[in-house]
Amino acid sequence: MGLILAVVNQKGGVGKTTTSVNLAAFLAIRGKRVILLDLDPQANASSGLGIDKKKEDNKNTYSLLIDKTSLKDCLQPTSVRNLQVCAGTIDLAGAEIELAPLDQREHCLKNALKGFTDPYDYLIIDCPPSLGLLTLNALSAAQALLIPIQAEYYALEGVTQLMETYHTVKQTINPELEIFGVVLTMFDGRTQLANQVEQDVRSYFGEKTFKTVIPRNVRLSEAPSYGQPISVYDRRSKGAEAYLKLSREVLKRTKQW
Amino acid sequence: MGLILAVVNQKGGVGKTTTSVNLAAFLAIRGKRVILLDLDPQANASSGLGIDKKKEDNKNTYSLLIDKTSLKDCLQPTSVRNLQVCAGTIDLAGAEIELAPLDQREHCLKNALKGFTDPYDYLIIDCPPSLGLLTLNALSAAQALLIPIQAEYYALEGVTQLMETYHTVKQTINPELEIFGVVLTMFDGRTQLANQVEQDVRSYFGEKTFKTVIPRNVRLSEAPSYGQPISVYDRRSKGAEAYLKLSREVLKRTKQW
Ligand SMILES: Nc1ncnc2c1ncn2[C@@H]1O[C@H](COP(=O)(O)OP(=O)(O)OP(=O)(O)O)[C@@H](O)[C@H]1O
Ligand SMILES: Nc1ncnc2c1ncn2[C@@H]1O[C@H](COP(=O)(O)OP(=O)(O)OP(=O)(O)O)[C@@H](O)[C@H]1O
Ligand SMILES: [Mg+2]
Ligand SMILES: [Mg+2]
Repeated sequence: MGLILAVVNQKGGVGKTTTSVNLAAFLAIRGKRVILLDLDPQANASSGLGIDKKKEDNKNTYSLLIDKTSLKDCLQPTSVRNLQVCAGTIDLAGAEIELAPLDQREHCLKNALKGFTDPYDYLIIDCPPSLGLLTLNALSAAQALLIPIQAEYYALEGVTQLMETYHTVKQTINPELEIFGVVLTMFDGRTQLANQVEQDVRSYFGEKTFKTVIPRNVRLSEAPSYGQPISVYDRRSKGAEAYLKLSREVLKRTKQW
Repeated sequence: MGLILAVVNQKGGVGKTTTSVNLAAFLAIRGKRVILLDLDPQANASSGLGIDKKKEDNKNTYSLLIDKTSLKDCLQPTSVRNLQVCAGTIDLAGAEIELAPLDQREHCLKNALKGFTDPYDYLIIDCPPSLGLLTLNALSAAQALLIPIQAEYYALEGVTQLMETYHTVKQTINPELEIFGVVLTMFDGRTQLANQVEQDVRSYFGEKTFKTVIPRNVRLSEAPSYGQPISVYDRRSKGAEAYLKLSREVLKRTKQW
């Protein structure tokens, strides 16, 4: 079976979606079968891959979690071969309140994925900016975490909370959960702050920190307005080069996993 | 009584905290009595104002919402005269699940503020990046919304969801709720994307859009690591000038409110 990776950080705007979408695209280009599961009510990963959210009849992550639709029926193709998406939806905002009274409230996603038997290499979950029930469902379903950290102070400050939650989840709902890797995003090497944050992150996470650092690159923020990953929008940009390099590191690390 | 402003946008990392902290500071410098209420479990606004979150015995927004401590007992002074903070805490992450079963679950904050009789000019609520129960409490307690919008595509896309929530709240839990203003943040005039987003925001929100645009300025992201608002950290920076200008527009608009 494939590797289920939750892309998570409760700090907002650190590059979770940008990392999910572009890493998924480059892994798929290398021939890996990739599923991107958009667990965020904002559904940014879905629009970043050109999914039309207005098509009412399409099944999505809400159908998977609450209506118990099979994952197979929720998947949609994208402009990238080997990459399918389970789209996000605003309805997920209500899912947290609907899940709250259930016995297995943290395990709904894990249970929903159990029935899926099609082969895949990676299932990447893009999480919302919170540590609420949706993210807890991702932490329960995933085998490993991919943590984007923006090279800024508030983002660094949030790491402690994230680690506390990781340890709690590991002791309670998912003992197998590991940290797959940490990636620095929106890095502007000209600022002292970014260099300081990089130093702090590498000393805290050691080998878990990917060598690849994602630079701040306006092409990455333009691509979603065309519904395209960076591999399609501007393959020669610094942003694309960085995510290609990251995908190579991810492939290497998966072999040793 | 003063104006209760909720600084809200479910999109993460758009500058809610940076706007709350620095606007509050410049309003206080002008002699206004300002309270900053940190409703985010990340508690970034609190650390951005130098509040020591480790001091266990201090009351905070969780005490206010769940333990029914009076707001007066939850307020702490800051390095800026006339500015007090009701600090955020990680415990707020659990508050959403604790509030969910309550009858008045959206009105807990509104009810908690009712008992506060000390005079103030502005009560600014920094919201988390979601439209869950904590943010709904802010939308119920506030008279008006201040909406920061990052000059990026995903942030623009999220505006529709925010407006849907605003209209629902206005029809159900708070008919008085108005849009006080919309401010563009992290604006880099050299990019076409930023200029496009500005055009879209001004045509969508018209007069509600502040003339002041907050530029991307690294000094704004350095200041929180010293626990200082930009008025203290680097009063001459472009970021400080922009938030000073914004505070002037806010004062003018309050007179006509
Ligand atoms: N390396 C980069 N260079 C420039 N812009 C970037 C980069 N990475 C992300 N962005 C832009 O920054 C903004 C925040 O990124 P993104 O939305 O991916 O973060 P997120 O963590 O998924 O946010 P949220 O917490 O709201 O889910 C987006 O507008 C995105 O296009
Ligand atoms: N105008 C600006 N120029 C440069 N950096 C900025 C600016 N405004 C905010 N920042 C930085 O960008 C990051 C995101 O801003 P901030 O944390 O204020 O957003 P937020 O909307 O409060 O995020 P969250 O959704 O996590 O609450 C922070 O690291 C902040 O220091
Ligand atoms: Mg996202
Ligand atoms: Mg914030």
